Amino acid sequence: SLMGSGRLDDSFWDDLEETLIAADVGVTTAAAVTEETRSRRPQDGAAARAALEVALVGAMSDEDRSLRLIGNPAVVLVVGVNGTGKTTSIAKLAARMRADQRRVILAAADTFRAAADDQLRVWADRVGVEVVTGESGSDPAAVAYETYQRAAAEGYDTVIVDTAGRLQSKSNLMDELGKVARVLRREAGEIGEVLLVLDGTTGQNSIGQARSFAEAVGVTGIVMTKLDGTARGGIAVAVEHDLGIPVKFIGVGEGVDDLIPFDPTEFVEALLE
Amino acid sequence: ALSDQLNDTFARLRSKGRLSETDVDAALREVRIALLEADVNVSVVKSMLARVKERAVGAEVMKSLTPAQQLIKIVHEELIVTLGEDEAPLARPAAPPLVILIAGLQGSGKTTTAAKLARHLKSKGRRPMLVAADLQRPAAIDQLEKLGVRIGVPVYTDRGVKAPKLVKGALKAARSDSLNVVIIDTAGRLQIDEDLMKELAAVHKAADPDEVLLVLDAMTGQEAVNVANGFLDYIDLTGLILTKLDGDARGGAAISAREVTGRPIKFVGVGEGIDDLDAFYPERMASRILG
Ligand SMILES: Nc1nc2c(ncn2[C@@H]2O[C@H](COP(=O)(O)OP(=O)(O)OP(=O)(O)O)[C@@H](O)[C@H]2O)c(=O)[nH]1
Ligand SMILES: Nc1nc2c(ncn2[C@@H]2O[C@H](COP(=O)(O)OP(=O)(O)OP(=O)(O)O)[C@@H](O)[C@H]2O)c(=O)[nH]1
Ligand SMILES: [Mg+2]
Ligand SMILES: [Mg+2]
Repeated sequence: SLMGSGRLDDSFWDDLEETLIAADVGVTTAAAVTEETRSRRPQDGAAARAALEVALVGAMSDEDRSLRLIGNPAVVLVVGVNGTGKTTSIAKLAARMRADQRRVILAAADTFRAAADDQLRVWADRVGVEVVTGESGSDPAAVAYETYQRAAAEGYDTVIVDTAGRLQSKSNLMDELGKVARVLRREAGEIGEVLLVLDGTTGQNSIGQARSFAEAVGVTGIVMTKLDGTARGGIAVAVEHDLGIPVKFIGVGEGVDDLIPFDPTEFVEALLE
Repeated sequence: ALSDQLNDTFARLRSKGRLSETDVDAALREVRIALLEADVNVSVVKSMLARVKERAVGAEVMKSLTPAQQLIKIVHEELIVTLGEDEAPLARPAAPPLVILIAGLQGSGKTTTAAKLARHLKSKGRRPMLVAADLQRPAAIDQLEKLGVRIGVPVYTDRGVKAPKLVKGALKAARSDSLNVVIIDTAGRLQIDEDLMKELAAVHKAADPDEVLLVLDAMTGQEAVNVANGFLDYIDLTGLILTKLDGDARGGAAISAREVTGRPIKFVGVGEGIDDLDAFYPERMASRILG
C-alpha cells in the first residue's frame, strides 16, 4: 500500500510505479511521475503519496474545464471511436443544459449505425429536447447543417451534434467527420466545443485517439466515460499532459444524471486508491 | 521496432553464443515496456517475463539469429502459447439448438457481433435466431431487429418480460420453428455490478447455453484482467471474442484475458460491417502485440 511506513527503498518506488501502470497511466508517464516524486526525497510513505499527487495534478491541463458555449446557437460537436458513450453522454449533457434553462436541440448525425437515430430519439424524449434525424445512410454533414439552420430559425440556443463512432485509423471516416465540422464552422463561425468521448476502460490507444481527432477536427474538451467501473482512467494524465486537452466531464453510469464535472484533485486521489 | 531496440541493447553487451542472465535482464526491461505499451496487464507481464527469462538464460543463440532476435523469438513463442489455438470451433450440442450467450462490458460490440455470428452461421447453412435480451439500453431491441432484417435472420423479442423469461420463450420459439442456432444478445454491464451480474447468471441459467462468449474490446486497458475474471466468476465462459481489431490498438487485452480465463479466442471483429467477423490467428496477434 502507498501509505506503508516502511522505508522508501527501490521496491517502494517500483510498487508505486506499478500502481500507476495498473491504473492505465502508461509506463512512460508512470516512470516520469515516479521519478519526479522520488527526486523530491519525501520522508515517508504519506509524504511520498502527497508528492505524487502534486506531481500528477501538476501534469494535467491548466485549461478551463467548463463547457465552452459560444455563439447563438452555441454548437457542441461530439466525436470519438465506436462505443465510447457519445450518444449517452449527449443525453446527459442535454439534461444538464435544460436544467440550466437552455433551449437545446440535438442533431442525430450518426446516419450510419443501425438504430442510432432511434437511440438518440428515445433519449431526446426522455430529456424533453428536440432532435433532428436524417435518412439512414444520408450525409451526416447535411443533418448537422439542417439542425443548425432550424436552431437559428426557431430560437434554440444550443445545438449538440451526435456523430457516428469511428476508429481514428480510418482516414475516409475522419475525412467525413472533418466535413461535418467544416459545415458547422461555416454556418456558426466557430464550434465552441468539440468534445472527444473517451472510454475510461481503454488503455494506451486513447492517446492516439486524442491526437487523431484533435488533428482532424480540433478537440476542446474530453468526456471520459465508464469510470463507475473498475477502470481508473489514468490515461487522462497523459492525454492532458501531452496534448493539453482538458477532461471536462466524467461519465459514471448509464443514467441521465450520471455525468459529473471533472476535478483533477479528486481524480488523482481515486487513481492512487 | 522492438527488434531494433533489443539489437542496440545486445550490441552493448558482450553476449556470445549463449544468452547470459545480464543480457536477458537488460533486454527484458525493453520487452516489458513494449508489452505494457501494448496494454498487457502489468501482473500478467511479470509472470510472462519470468517464464521467458527461465527459457532464455543460458539459451543457445541460433547461428542464423542475433541475440536480440533469439530473445524476441522466445517472447513471440511465449505470446503465441498464451494466445492459444486458432480454429477453436463452436460447440456441437447433442441436440439442437446450439445456444450462444453473448456478454461483456458496455459498448464492447456485443449486438453487432451477435448479428455477425448469425450471418456467419447462416452462410454455413445453419438456421439461426437472434434474441433481443437487452431490455435496458434505449433502442437496443430496434438495433438488433434492424440488423436481423439486414441479414434475413429472425429476431425474438418480448418487451413485456424480464430477460430470463424472455430467453425461455425464445428457446421454445426456436424449437417450434426448427431453428438450430440461438444467439442471445445481452445488455452491457460492469463486472462489479452485482445486481446486473446476478441477472446475467439468471439469463445463463434460463438459456443453458452451449457457448458463453465474452465480447472484449481490443483496446481495453489494464482492467481486462478484472473484467474477464469478473464475468468468469458469474457465468462459465467458453470463449472470447475480441472486437475492433480493425483499429490500431495493439490488443494486449487479449493476452490478459487469455491468461486469466484460459478460454479460447473464437472470433475477432474487424469492422462495423455485418461480414466483418474473422477467425483468430495467434501468430498475427502475437506480432501485433509485440509491435
Ligand atoms: N457504466 C457506464 N456505461 C456507460 C457510460 N456511458 C455510456 N455507457 C454505456 O455504454 C454503451 C455505449 O454507449 P453509446 O452512447 O451508445 O456509445 P456511442 O459512443 O454513442 O456508440 P456508437 O455510436 O456506436 O459509437 C451504452 O450501453 C451506454 O449505456 C458510463 O459512464 N458508465
Ligand atoms: N470498427 C469496428 N467497430 C465495431 C466492431 N464491433 C462493433 N463495432 C462498433 O462498436 C459500437 C458498439 O457496438 P455495439 O454492438 O452497439 O456494442 P454493444 O456491446 O452491444 O453495446 P451495449 O449494448 O451498449 O453494451 C458500434 O458503433 C459498432 O458498430 C468492430 O469489430 N470494428
Ligand atoms: Mg452513438
Ligand atoms: Mg448492445
